[in-house]
Amino acid sequence: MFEARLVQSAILKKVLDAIKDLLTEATFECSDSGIQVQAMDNAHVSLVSLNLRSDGFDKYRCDRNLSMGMSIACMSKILRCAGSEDTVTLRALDNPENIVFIFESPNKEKLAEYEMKLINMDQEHLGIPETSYSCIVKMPSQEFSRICRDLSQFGESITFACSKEGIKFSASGDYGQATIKLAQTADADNEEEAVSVNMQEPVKLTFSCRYLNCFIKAGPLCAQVQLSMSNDVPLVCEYKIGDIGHIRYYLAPKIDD
Amino acid sequence: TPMQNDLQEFFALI
Repeated sequence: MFEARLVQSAILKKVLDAIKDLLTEATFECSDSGIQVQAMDNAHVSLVSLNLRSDGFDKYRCDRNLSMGMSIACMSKILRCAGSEDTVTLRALDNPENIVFIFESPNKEKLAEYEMKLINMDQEHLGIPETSYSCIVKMPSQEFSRICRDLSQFGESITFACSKEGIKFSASGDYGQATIKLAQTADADNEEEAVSVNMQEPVKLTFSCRYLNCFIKAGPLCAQVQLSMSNDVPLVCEYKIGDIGHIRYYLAPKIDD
Repeated sequence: TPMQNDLQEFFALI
């Protein structure tokens, strides 16, 4: 028996919004420690790594490890049926063919159940080495979203250049060039609005706007985003999910031909 | 436009 309950179904809705543009289907690995998803987009350019810890759920039970292949589009449709104040419970048997989503209104007067067929999937796991990154930048997620959207108008890719002065984002295309510089914030009174740069070595990396614009869909999950970068290795873009876990996106850099 | 790398070149398939 697997059962996981979240009082705030809104968290799960936001998680689905954060992955549905990148993934069509994914395997949800459920164990005693929680729920994990690791999946690449179809083009093998980016990877989503989602971790929801069991202790972050309001109720969690997983008698045996389960790998459940799910259609992200279908799951997203189901979660759109949850009211914003509803609680959500995920439930499956030990050898499941289906997973059930149960939504309960705060006054317990409405109970909705949606059963979704599971799908058989080939497992394609990537071993991500433990890396110490040259630059770790933390910044408001809204600001990062704005920068990605704004610069996407000027080119297909955005160059991230990080130095001890701060981080510079730039894009260029047929119409010209755009650059946005962010300096480290001086006062750390408001953590949510702070920009912090932890640099060992300067980095300069170029990434596809198309993927960055998918990652920023996780913005509503967390006020801050963390960008971990080293030259010539994939970017890690991380959003915390309250006290329950995190979503990390890995994105391969572009290289000059 | 720079070439897009494949993520699998950076990580090992397991």
